[in-house]
Amino acid sequence: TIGMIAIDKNGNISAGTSTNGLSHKVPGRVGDSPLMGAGSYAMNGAGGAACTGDGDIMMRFLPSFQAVMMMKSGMEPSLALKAAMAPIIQYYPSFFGAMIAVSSNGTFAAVCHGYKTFPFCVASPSFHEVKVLKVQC
Amino acid sequence: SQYLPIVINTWFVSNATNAAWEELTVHGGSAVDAVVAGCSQCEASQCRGTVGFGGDPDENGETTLDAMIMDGYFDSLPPVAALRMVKPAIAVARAVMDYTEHTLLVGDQASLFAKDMGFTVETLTTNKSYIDWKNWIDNKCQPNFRQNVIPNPKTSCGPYKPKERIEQHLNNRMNFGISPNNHD
Repeated sequence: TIGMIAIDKNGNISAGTSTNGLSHKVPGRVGDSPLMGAGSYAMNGAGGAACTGDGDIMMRFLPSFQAVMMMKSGMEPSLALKAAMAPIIQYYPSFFGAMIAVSSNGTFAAVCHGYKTFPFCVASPSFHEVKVLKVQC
Repeated sequence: SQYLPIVINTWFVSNATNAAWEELTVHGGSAVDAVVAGCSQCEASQCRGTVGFGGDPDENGETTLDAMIMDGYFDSLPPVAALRMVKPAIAVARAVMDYTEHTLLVGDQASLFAKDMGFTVETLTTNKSYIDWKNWIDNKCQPNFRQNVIPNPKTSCGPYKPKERIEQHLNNRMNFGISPNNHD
C-alpha cells in the first residue's frame, strides 16, 4: 500500500491510497485502503492522514478519520496519530500498522506499531529534495 | 504557511513523492493531481510489490486493486475496490471523481466503468503471481480464509459448500418464538 497526502500552496488538501494488498488484504477482497476514513482521509482546514499495515484490523477504528478530527480540534499531528492509534493497540496489541498525518499548516508526523521503525517520505519547502525519514515504533 | 506546499507518503517510495511534488511545483497541479500522480507512479513501478499489478492472487489466480482519492472539501469521494483487469487504479478512482457522482465502485462495476472511460483492459497477472497461485494450488490451497465449509478448508481446495450444522443452526433460530404477530 501507498498512502499519500498533498497540500497545495493554497491549502487545499487531498489524500489517496493505492494497493494490491500483497501482505495483509485477503486476496480478491476489498481491504481498508479504499474506505474513506480508514485508508486515508482529508479535510481542508484540518489536515490529512493515511494508514498502512494490517487493514482488516485498522479499518475497524477509522484511524485516518480519527486523526484528522483530532487535528481539526487543534491537536498536533503526532498527538493526533497517537490518539488514533491507541484504541487499535488496546484491542489488538499484536497488530502491525503505521500512520502518517499532516495538518493544514504543513506540520507532519508518523506513528507505527509492531515494526521496529517505519519509513516515510516528505517533500516540502523545508527540504531541498525528497526526504526519507524514519520514526521509531 | 512556510511549510506549504507539502507531500507526505508512507514507506520509502521516494519516486512517488517526487512525482507528486513535481506535479505541485513544476506542473502547477492541484493537490488531487499531485496524489494521483504520486500513486500512479507507484502503481506503474509496482512499489515494494504491494502497489500495482501482480500482487497476491485470489483463489482464481487473479489480482485485484484498491484505490481511493479524496479532496479536502468532500465534493467527491470516489474509491474503487477489487478492481480487476485494469492497472491504473487511482486514475480510475480519479475518473469516478471527474465523470460520476458515485462513491464506492467495486469489482466488475469498477472494471466496466474503467473500460467505458477508455482505460486499457489487460490482465493484472504476472509470472510471479501466476507461480504463487500455482504453488498455492499445489499446496492444497493453503493458507485460505474459509471456515465452516466442506470439504475441510484446512486440507482441501474448493469449491466449498456451507456445513449443514450452520444451516440447522439458522433454522433453529428462525423457528424460535418468532411469528407474524410479534415480529415486523
